Amino acid sequence: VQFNTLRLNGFKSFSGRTEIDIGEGLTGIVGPNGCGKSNLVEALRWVMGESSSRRMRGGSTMEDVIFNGTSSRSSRNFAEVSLVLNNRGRSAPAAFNTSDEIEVIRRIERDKGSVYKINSNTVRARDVQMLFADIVVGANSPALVSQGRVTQMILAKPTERRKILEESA
Amino acid sequence: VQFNTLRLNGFKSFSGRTEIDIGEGLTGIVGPNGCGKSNLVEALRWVMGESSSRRMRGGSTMEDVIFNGTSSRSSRNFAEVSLVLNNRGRSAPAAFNTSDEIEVIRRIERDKGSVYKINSNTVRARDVQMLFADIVVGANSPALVSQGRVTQMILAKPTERRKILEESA
Amino acid sequence: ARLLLSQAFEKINAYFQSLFINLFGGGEAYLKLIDSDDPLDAGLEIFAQPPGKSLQSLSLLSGGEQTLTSIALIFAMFLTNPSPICVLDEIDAPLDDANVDRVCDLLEDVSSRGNTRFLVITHHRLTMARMDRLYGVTMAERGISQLVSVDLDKQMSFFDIEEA
Amino acid sequence: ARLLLSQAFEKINAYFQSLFINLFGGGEAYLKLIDSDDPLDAGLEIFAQPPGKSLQSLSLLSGGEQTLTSIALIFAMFLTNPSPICVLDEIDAPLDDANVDRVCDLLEDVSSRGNTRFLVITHHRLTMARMDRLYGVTMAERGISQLVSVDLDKQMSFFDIEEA
Ligand SMILES: Nc1ncnc2c1ncn2[C@@H]1O[C@H](COP(=O)(O)OP(=O)(O)OP(=O)(O)O)[C@@H](O)[C@H]1O
Ligand SMILES: Nc1ncnc2c1ncn2[C@@H]1O[C@H](COP(=O)(O)OP(=O)(O)OP(=O)(O)O)[C@@H](O)[C@H]1O
Ligand SMILES: [Mg+2]
Ligand SMILES: [Mg+2]
Repeated sequence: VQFNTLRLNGFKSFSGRTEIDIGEGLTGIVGPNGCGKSNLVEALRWVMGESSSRRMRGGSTMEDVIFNGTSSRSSRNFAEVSLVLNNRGRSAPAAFNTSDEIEVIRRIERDKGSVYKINSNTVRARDVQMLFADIVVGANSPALVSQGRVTQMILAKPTERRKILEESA
Repeated sequence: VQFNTLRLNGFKSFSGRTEIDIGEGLTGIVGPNGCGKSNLVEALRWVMGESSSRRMRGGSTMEDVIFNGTSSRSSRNFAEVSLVLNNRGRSAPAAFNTSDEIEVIRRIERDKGSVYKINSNTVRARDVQMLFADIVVGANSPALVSQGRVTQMILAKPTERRKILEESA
Repeated sequence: ARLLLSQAFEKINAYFQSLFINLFGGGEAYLKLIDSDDPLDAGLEIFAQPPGKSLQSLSLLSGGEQTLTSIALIFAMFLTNPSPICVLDEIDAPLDDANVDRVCDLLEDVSSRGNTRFLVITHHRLTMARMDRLYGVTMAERGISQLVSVDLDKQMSFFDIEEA
Repeated sequence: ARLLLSQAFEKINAYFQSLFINLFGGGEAYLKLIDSDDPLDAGLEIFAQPPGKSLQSLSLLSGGEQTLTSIALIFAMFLTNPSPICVLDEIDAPLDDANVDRVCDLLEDVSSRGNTRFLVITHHRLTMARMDRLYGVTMAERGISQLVSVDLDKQMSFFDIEEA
């Protein structure tokens, strides 16, 4: 399975529709401080089923990921992220392995909570988390290194480190 | 009072005698990763009376600051740092205000603990800490920003932040 | 002590507001004592709003924005009660080039106002170029630190030191 | 699960040792399961000794050395169980230029071995220059992020994006 395209709409500082194609090899993301680079990474972790709003740098509610306005634009009522996976290699888990592409969508509306979809079928958060666990990456995978967390593993306590190791085993 | 010269001998990775003149304005310190830049800052905090070995990035004993050898040099038995202050402006606390220069020395020997001296007189740790507190800087002053700790103040809890504020009031 | 703290608080807050605007080129920031009427018992809350953005919790600020906000606060405390020395160990690491320049402008400004001496540790070429003098630390012999003075005119020697 | 973990542990440990030597140009590093014979209950201890230095606790390593050691461990886990995507958010911030180059060499090597796609966020000009493609994120309108694709041939436009 390959990660092809990430689409954001109303997610954090990306108030409008935004699309990024993830090509082969090394894709660099640059830009001034505070422009939204780390928000892109969080969009990826969010659509993969991240359940803790703290890990999204937010407060107590996951609604903090919805675009909350600027001095010239009003806030939005929903945020949506979709991730398109290329499955031509037919390596996805059995339940989703018949199609060339797998599109995972997560959408949150104020006061209504999150809804997940895989190829237009509404599914539970657990289904999305299982899909990604089976292709060896999850919202908390050690392969997704958030800003300032690169030394988290070596500074953690020994049992905490073993747990991170288990996640990648 | 001005900070003039810092001398190290056997302190951390500075196995021999080293001296740095701290001039007016901005003095930059550069060099590859792991070469000893942050150790210099710790030498300054140590001679000003730092009492916690954890804050010196060491283990449970302050003896971790003594040069502990490399594959080609054996470890030393003591570490010593001296700081020369220029007091021509006569702004030091009364007890030390008669001389043009004030030299503070801290020395630690294995199994013997630390000894402090101010202008060749042996003094207690508290005397050194008081001297620096009176000239508005201490081993834990907010004006000494250790590596990776620049955002410590804004990420701390509100009461912790107020304590740091008190330190600089 | 109570009076001292509330007087210092007022001054630090005033400096913090103006330094924040200076570093971010706008926006608004301020401090507030919360949870108790007695300053010695209260907590300190920090509000920061970069220009054009809505006021949010500090955790939503980016890595670079948190660093700039912290630098504004550190210098506000410092200007309120200047100390003879200030040491900054790689505070420019998370910053983009434009913000490195702004922080260096602030450093030069604060250093020219008083008698404080600054020790600035950095890997950033823009910061190195703004120093009055440079020292290099090398480990020509593995594990043994040595200090060398770098002649500013020989620009190249910075990079030789870094690469050593 | 117990067997899986101990098999993975052996592989990760082997990769960690060779990647550490690769990044530091020598030295030695290894992992150890401690406190229990049952891997699912044990703690993981990490030993790292840069070339020419004596073995010390991890807290005595410098900021850059801790980052390099962490990168060696992250890639060791990654090579043992490759995932389709890897995201690195400013891991080069504490590194000097020579180590940025070494990390980029490792990235290119790991990326050419498999099908993994990498997203690398950076402010460092050396890292930007090693990417296969670049996206810029700007806030032309304050508070609103927009993505633009950067044409690699126009080297200058990186810096325009950074400064925007
Ligand atoms: N729900 C939201 N609505 C609008 N803006 C938001 C929201 N959540 C976060 N932001 C904004 O996003 C900005 C942070 O973006 P981000 O952390 O991605 O920056 P960055 O490009 O990674 O910067 P740096 O280089 O400093 O790490 C903050 O200024 C914050 O105000
Ligand atoms: N007591 C000691 N004896 C010998 N070496 C020591 C001692 N304590 C620390 N060191 C060595 O000092 C080195 C770290 O130095 P330091 O943290 O000053 O590096 P740095 O120049 O700040 O690097 P960076 O740019 O990565 O932050 C470590 O490699 C460590 O082994
Ligand atoms: Mg960021
Ligand atoms: Mg350092």
